[in-house]
Amino acid sequence: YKHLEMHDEL
Amino acid sequence: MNVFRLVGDLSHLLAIIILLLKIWKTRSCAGVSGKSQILFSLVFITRYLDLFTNFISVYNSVMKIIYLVTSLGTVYLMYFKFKATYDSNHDTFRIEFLVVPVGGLSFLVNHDFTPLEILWTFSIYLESVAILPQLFMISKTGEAETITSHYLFALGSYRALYIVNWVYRYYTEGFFDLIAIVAGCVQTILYCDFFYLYITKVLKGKQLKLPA
Repeated sequence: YKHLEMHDEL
Repeated sequence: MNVFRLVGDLSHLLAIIILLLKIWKTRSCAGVSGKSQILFSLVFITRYLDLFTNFISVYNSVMKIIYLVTSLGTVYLMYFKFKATYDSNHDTFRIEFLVVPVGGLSFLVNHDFTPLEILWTFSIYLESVAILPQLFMISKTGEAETITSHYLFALGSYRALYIVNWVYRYYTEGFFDLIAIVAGCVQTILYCDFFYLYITKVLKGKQLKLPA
């Protein structure tokens, strides 16, 4: 499970 | 970025532009739920607080600014400029019944107990139910203008395309965000009966009338 440090989606 | 997310974002942008043009050109916001528009503005404000701290890409920043400006502009048009045409008698959904539970849930179920992350989670949960006042208003009036149904179709399609984007990202990057996926599925499911009416009626040139 890879949760990006910051949200890259709008 | 992948084509599903890009088309999804463009569909979202199209929906916002359609609504803004409808209100601006007809100088009327009849049939449009101001409460949903307030909720959408709240969704963008709470989600894009990182606009100046987390730079992702020019596209990402530009789209965030466009969404913020257009959604706040729509609220301004509805509640100030064309306030006389706002149909408050049919826009009666109690949005506190949405904001309070969503606010509570974002404190309980989130990825990280930090202010920015909780606000992002709040924004994701809120967006999944933000269309309810609009759908409720259409069910009360029993019909929707064709332009409003195009707006709803584009808006509903955007998150449906995001679901495809999440499947694609899972298989290509191993990335998935369960909070966004669950909320996105709830959001898209809320549009299902509208999608059915849109495809069976509006695309055949009929007026969108809900079965009384």
